[in-house]
This record gives sequence, structure tokens and C-alpha cells, in this order.
Amino acid sequence: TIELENIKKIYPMGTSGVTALAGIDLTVETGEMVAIMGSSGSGKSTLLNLLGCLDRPTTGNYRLTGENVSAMTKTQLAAIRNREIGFVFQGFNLLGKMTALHNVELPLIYTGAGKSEMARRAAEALGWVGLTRFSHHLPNQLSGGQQQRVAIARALVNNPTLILADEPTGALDSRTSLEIMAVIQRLHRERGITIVIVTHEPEIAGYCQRLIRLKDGCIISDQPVNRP
Amino acid sequence: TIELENIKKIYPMGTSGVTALAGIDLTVETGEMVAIMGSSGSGKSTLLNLLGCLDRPTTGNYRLTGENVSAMTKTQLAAIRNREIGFVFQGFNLLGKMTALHNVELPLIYTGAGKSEMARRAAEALGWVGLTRFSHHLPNQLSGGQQQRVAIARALVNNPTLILADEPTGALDSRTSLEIMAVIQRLHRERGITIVIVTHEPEIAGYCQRLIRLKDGCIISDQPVNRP
Ligand SMILES: Nc1ncnc2c1ncn2[C@@H]1O[C@H](COP(=O)(O)OP(=O)(O)OP(=O)(O)O)[C@@H](O)[C@H]1O
Ligand SMILES: Nc1ncnc2c1ncn2[C@@H]1O[C@H](COP(=O)(O)OP(=O)(O)OP(=O)(O)O)[C@@H](O)[C@H]1O
Ligand SMILES: [Mg+2]
Ligand SMILES: [Mg+2]
Repeated sequence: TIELENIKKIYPMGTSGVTALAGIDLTVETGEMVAIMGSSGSGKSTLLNLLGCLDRPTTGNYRLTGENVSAMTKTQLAAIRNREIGFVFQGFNLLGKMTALHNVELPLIYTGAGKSEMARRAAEALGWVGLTRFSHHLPNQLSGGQQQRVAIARALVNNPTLILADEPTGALDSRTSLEIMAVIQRLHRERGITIVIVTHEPEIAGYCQRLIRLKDGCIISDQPVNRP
Repeated sequence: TIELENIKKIYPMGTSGVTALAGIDLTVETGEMVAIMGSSGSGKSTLLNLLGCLDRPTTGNYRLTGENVSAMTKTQLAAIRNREIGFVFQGFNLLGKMTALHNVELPLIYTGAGKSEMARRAAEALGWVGLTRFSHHLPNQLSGGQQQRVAIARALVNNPTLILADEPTGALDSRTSLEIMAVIQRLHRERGITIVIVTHEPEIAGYCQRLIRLKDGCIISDQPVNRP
């Protein structure tokens, strides 16, 4: 379970800083699939980075499965990130000198899996996103949408309990987007993973059970998604 | 006018290479506004990079305003790119150590404009994309959609005769997308700029007069866009 209590994030800049989150209260239960929407600059990525323990709030409390994240050491945070969380970055964040396969293998290094098992599981994840033929391409030998799909495979490969995806279909055409959402939906149903997806596409929000809207760093609505 | 004749692009890789464009014939008249759609990996960015003289075809001819681009020197190509073409990259490609304002000023360096005129015109372009308040942010102090809008302002600032935009609204929510398309449409009507937009959003293609669809590096359709 995720519990955020009066979370504020003020980036230091100039005299008064930039308030990206202005006081967020949010609870997400284990196994929920939630969409976050809001206009450009409304604080979606900032919120996702905090949920993923990649950044700390300026004030406020964040409890993840009952433990207060703000009280954790950097080592504990890194351990949670590596073992429990799959993160899809808005900018993909692939390592430029490693092939698609090696990029997807990276999270498995923390699990102590052997070389051949790492390669097998990474190849399986690349298969889920339709990129088996591109396993040995470097990121700059891949199209934008192909890089995004490698980033998605990397987030899924480690069997995370929590997936945080920042605009995961932003660079994809609609048919490829549907294929990716079918993979995420299947993992959600089979494994009960908690999923938070930032998106600006209403069709993607339609895959979730709940839609949270952000505006100027505040939650302005939090409603169930009505299934057609 | 843009004239492509049997353009092929084969990226060197492995034994047989990767064929990104398999023989493209295309004419775009001055002042046309064209959309290019196609699934992830179909060759859209490759085609746009060739049109923008950022890369050379493996075989085939490209004539820009009657001159054969393949016969030009690197210096001539750079001169055309800097003076005539505004390019919006799929990955934004902002310089990380420069503010939003300085990134937008960059193309003006080639025009011999003075410092204060550069700053005035760059500030105007940032105003068009709604980012006046963020002029002094570095790229990593901007959200994804804000970075994309800085890249758009940079492509427009130099009064290009040709704008090539690769998924210019990919990171934007729908309202911000409409604001950006309104800017591009206004410049198209006021100045008769030739515009080629790669997109996977049908709403964006709806702003254009013509829609070209790519599949596996080939043009599979090229139709007027029917206005509702
Ligand atoms: N430098 C390269 N070396 C090898 N293959 C490449 C290289 N650049 C691109 N490719 C391949 O060429 C094909 C076309 O790539 P391109 O970037 O043009 O696609 P795209 O239509 O823009 O896709 P997207 O919508 O995902 O951005 C892809 O399959 C890609 O893997
Ligand atoms: N390091 C930083 N320093 C200063 N301001 C920042 C920093 N990072 C983000 N911001 C600002 O915080 C606000 C929220 O940014 P955030 O990236 O969370 O927005 P977003 O909702 O993800 O937007 P988008 O849809 O464009 O990706 C933006 O106005 C941005 O300019
Ligand atoms: Mg964002
Ligand atoms: Mg592309």
C-alpha cells in the first residue's frame, strides 16, 4: 500500500523555488491500477519520482507497505527500488553503450541470477514488447518507440510488485500502444501488481480502475473509471 | 519544393543491414502542410532526417528547391539547415547546460543578429509556446512537455521556410497540443512555410492537407485529408 500525507515538493530555484507539488494526500491499495492525468507541468513526473523513491519530498510523509520512506537510508531506498519497483521513465533513460538486451538485463543484476538466466528472462521481456529482432541494437540504432518499449521491458523483467510508468505509450502508434497495454494488463491480472500510469491519453486511462487528475501540483479529482 | 526519387536508407548493421526506407518517391510543393503516420519502426524519423539534410540516403536522389542535395558539400548542407529548416527532434535534443532562452537563441547565431535582438526574438518564440515564465530554467529543470515546447520554439525562431517536426506533441496533453498546433497553423498561413509533421495522433494529422502513411519503409498511401 502507498500512503502519501500532505506531500509537498518545492524545487530550489531563484528566491522562492518552484512548487511542483502543493500538498498531496493519496492512498493506493496493493493491486490497484491507477491513471494520473494533468496538463504539461502539473506535477505528474514529480509525483511519480517520489512514489518510486527516486527523489524525496520537501515536506510530508510517504509510507510504502507501512514503512516510512522518509526515515530510510539511501541503501534501503535503493534496495526497495531494485527489488520491488519497475520504473518507466518519460525519457526512456537507456544506457547508450549497451544493447537492448543488456539494458533489459540490468535490473536482474540485483537478484543474483546467473548469466544465462538473466539473458533468458531479458529475451522473454523483449518478446513481450515485440522487439526480439532488435535485441542487439544499441539505443541509437532504435526508433523512438522501440527505445520506449525497451524501457518498458526493463521495468517488467524483475517481477516488480509496483510498476510506475511515466507516459509509457507517448512515442507509440495506437496499435503498438494497445499491444503494450495488453502486456501490462495481463501482468496486472496474473500477478496482482500495483500499477500507477501517468498518461495524457484518455484511452490509456481507460485501462485503469481509477483516474486521478493533477493541476498545479494538487489533486483536483480522484474518480473510478467508468468501464464502457 | 521537395522531390525524393527512389530513396533507400539501409543502416549498416550485421551482415545485411537494416532497411529503414525501401524506395520512397515523394514530392512536396512549397507551402504544403503534410502529415506522416506509420507504426513504430516504419521509417518516419529516418525519412524526416533525410528531408532535413541531417543524414544522407544510401541510394536515390533528393532535390530541394531544384538543387540535388546529394551533390552538396557538408558546408552547403549546414548552411541550408541553419537558414532554411526548422527541425523538431523526437528526443527534443536540447543542450543541457543552457537555459531555455539560450537554447532557443541558438539558431539565430547563424543570422548575424545582435545579442539583444536574439534575446528579443527567442523570448517571443518562448511566448508563442507558453513558456515565458520558464526562460531561465535548464532542461533538467523542465517537465517533459516543457522541454518539447522549448524545442518547438527553437525550430520556429529563425523564420524557416521548411519546418520538419517529429512527433511535436508526443509529450503534451491535448489542450497544450492544440495551443502548439494553433501556433504552427498561424505561421503556416501567415508565412506560407512548408511543413512536414510526423505524428501518431490522428487529431494532429487533421491540421494538415495531406496524409502520407508509411509501412516497413514504403509509402502505402498518400491522400488528401478530408476536412470535417
Ligand atoms: N542507426 C541505426 N542502425 C540500425 N538500425 C536503425 C538505426 N536507426 C534506426 N534503425 C532502425 O530503422 C527502423 C526505422 O527507424 P525510425 O526511427 O525511422 O522509425 P520510426 O518510424 O520513426 O519509429 P517510431 O515511431 O518508433 O519513432 C527501425 O526498425 C530502427 O530499428
Ligand atoms: N529540477 C527542477 N527545478 C526547477 N523546476 C522544476 C524541476 N523539475 C521540474 N520542475 C518544474 O516543476 C513543474 C512540474 O514538473 P513535472 O515534470 O512534474 O511536470 P509533468 O506534469 O510531468 O509535465 P509533462 O506532462 O510536461 O511531463 C514544472 O513546471 C517544471 O518546470
Ligand atoms: Mg512529465
Ligand atoms: Mg521516430
